[in-house]
Amino acid sequence: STRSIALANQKGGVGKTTTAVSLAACLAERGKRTLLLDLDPQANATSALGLEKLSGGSVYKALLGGARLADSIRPSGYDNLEIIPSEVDLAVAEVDVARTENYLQRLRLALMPIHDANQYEFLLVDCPPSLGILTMNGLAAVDRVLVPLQCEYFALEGLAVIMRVLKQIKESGANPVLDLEGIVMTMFDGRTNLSQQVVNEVRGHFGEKVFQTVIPRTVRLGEAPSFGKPITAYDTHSQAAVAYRALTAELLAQPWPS
Amino acid sequence: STRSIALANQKGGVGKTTTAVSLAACLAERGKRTLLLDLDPQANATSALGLEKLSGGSVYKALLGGARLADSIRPSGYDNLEIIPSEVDLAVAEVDVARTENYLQRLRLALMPIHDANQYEFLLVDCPPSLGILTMNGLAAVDRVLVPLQCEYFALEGLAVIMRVLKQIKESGANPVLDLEGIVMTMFDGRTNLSQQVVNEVRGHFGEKVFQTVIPRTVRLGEAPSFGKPITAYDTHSQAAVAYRALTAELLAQPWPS
Ligand SMILES: Nc1ncnc2c1ncn2[C@@H]1O[C@H](COP(=O)(O)OP(=O)(O)OP(=O)(O)O)[C@@H](O)[C@H]1O
Ligand SMILES: Nc1ncnc2c1ncn2[C@@H]1O[C@H](COP(=O)(O)OP(=O)(O)OP(=O)(O)O)[C@@H](O)[C@H]1O
Ligand SMILES: [Mg+2]
Ligand SMILES: [Mg+2]
Repeated sequence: STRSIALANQKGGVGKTTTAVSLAACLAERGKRTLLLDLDPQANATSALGLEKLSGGSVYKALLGGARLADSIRPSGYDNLEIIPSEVDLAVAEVDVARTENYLQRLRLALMPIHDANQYEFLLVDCPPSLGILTMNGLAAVDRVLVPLQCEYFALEGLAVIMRVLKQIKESGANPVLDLEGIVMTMFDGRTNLSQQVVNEVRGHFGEKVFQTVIPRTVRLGEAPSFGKPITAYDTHSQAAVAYRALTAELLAQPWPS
Repeated sequence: STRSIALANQKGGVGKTTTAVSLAACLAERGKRTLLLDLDPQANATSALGLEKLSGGSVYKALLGGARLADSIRPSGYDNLEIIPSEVDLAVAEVDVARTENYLQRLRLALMPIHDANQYEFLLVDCPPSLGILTMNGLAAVDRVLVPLQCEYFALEGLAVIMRVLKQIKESGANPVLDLEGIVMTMFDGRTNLSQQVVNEVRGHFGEKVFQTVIPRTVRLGEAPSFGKPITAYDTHSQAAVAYRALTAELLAQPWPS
């Protein structure tokens, strides 16, 4: 069955999209059939893979029950990797979805046919920087959450909030299977004490739940999206590609209870 | 009368809070009585000035008409600078506010008594990383918008969206006086081509609307919030403090039509 993971953190600019796209590309490279769902109206994951943001191409209509989500699946140009792109109008969906019945389960419902078809080994969902209706739908629709965390003070402060929300979603019954897959430290700058302090603090609190792999701050990850390529294609031997491949290996080595 | 400016950009992590807090501190240092309003449920501006996030201390109740906003004003510990702090529960306000009449004008209404009292020369509003109801209230309640823009590709992509939204708010009558105060380039890393390319592209499109001052990427801005101090107090001779003082001088030199 498909392993589904949301990339979520309400703090902005922590590397959610970069991690979603890089992880998806690394999983695909290892022959794992992967679907990336861009749930952010900013549509950064869509442009990071070189796709246009086509009006009507996103999950929007399927959230309202007006279309089949499978019809929005597009090829990425990379073997084993497909994407459901986003569009700016998806921002309006929050208001429309809020007025529907079961408004937190719309994505889970829309994804059911895709899950049943069992075409993919992994589904990754890139969430916007908020805990609004789109992100809540994302968290209610997956098995696991991967929390990218920038090695900065503000990001550290926000961690307690996202952890509390995960617990609430699980305990309220909105998604009883939801678990934290792990926290991945991003934009680590070895030249500063701040980065190391934040990593130490997070490992101190969350121990095993923090991936061993730390993603370094490297301009190559900032450059890749401007060429519409994941890091594995943009600069396959870069520190960044090596780090994300190591993260992928760690992810695959973790037990996945059925 | 009070000059009001929102710090807004739906892209996450571009330096909205850092710019709001640094600008507020620099204006206060120059003797301008300044009020900083933290409109983000993350409450980063609140903790950046060393304040607690007290439940009930935010703009939340005043948005629903249940309290006077002036009662939420707190001292910052710095001369000429006061703050309306935020709280995590402010995230819930979006849903409640959406159900009120005139839901886009709630902040403007709540701020009227403060404007009429004319106690402050500047009001700065720090917005969350989204174009949801809180940010829309922020944009409807001020005269000007200052858009911090990280020197990165994804941030560049999002610029067209925020510009379109500003135009819509002005032309729809939600806020007929709203204008762009300017775009400030942040986290500029002189060692990379990417930063320079993004700055060139933005200056090419927006010309005069881009502040001359460019804020460099410097770890001191990441460290300051962990001490609950603005950069002017944390490291007054730093490159960052010098840059934000230069930005403040530019802002004060710009004509402010009455
Ligand atoms: N390890 C890294 N080193 C350097 N730059 C990075 C790294 N990871 C991401 N970036 C860049 O930092 C910026 C923020 O990353 P990204 O957009 O992936 O974060 P996000 O959490 O998805 O942001 P948002 O909250 O807006 O969705 C982007 O411009 C990206 O290219
Ligand atoms: N010029 C800079 N150099 C280095 N670090 C910076 C700079 N400006 C901000 N930072 C750090 O980068 C991170 C993002 O900045 P900040 O939180 O101010 O952005 P934001 O746009 O307010 O984020 P959000 O979208 O989550 O509200 C913070 O950890 C901050 O301390
Ligand atoms: Mg993103
Ligand atoms: Mg902020």
